[in-house]
Amino acid sequence: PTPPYLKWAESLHSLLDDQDGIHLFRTFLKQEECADMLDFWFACSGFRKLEANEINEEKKVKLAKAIYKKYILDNNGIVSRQIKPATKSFIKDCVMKLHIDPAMFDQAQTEIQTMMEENTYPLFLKSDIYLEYT
Amino acid sequence: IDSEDDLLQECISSAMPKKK
Repeated sequence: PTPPYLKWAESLHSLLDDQDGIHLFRTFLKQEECADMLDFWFACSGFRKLEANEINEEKKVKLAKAIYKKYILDNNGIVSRQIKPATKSFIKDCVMKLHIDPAMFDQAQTEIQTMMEENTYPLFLKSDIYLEYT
Repeated sequence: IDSEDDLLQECISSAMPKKK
């Protein structure tokens, strides 16, 4: 069978589908001071998944606010800088008006994903961290 | 009551793949 680390090189999704891959990618992003991008990506996925489960509305609001505060509110944050202004104001609006929707972070997640696919993921595959691991 | 950080951490972990 194909070793996991070769699968990681196939696509960002293959990498993010493997615990060890995520761990190594996060170590690399931490070095580059952009681990928040990965955390945000997973937070968005987790938030969207909430809808399927029985979870109280209050907790959903609290979580949406927490994601907004940690990653989007600070315009100098690594995540905030990669997200389009229109996307940020859309999320801000949702949070302020308490329009909490499972898809409210989808666009922002896509923007961060594109950024990782075009930038940090190819860099990771060429990084010492990855090469040493293989 | 969960703190915001705990909530976030729980949310992030819930989206990660389970150990194979």
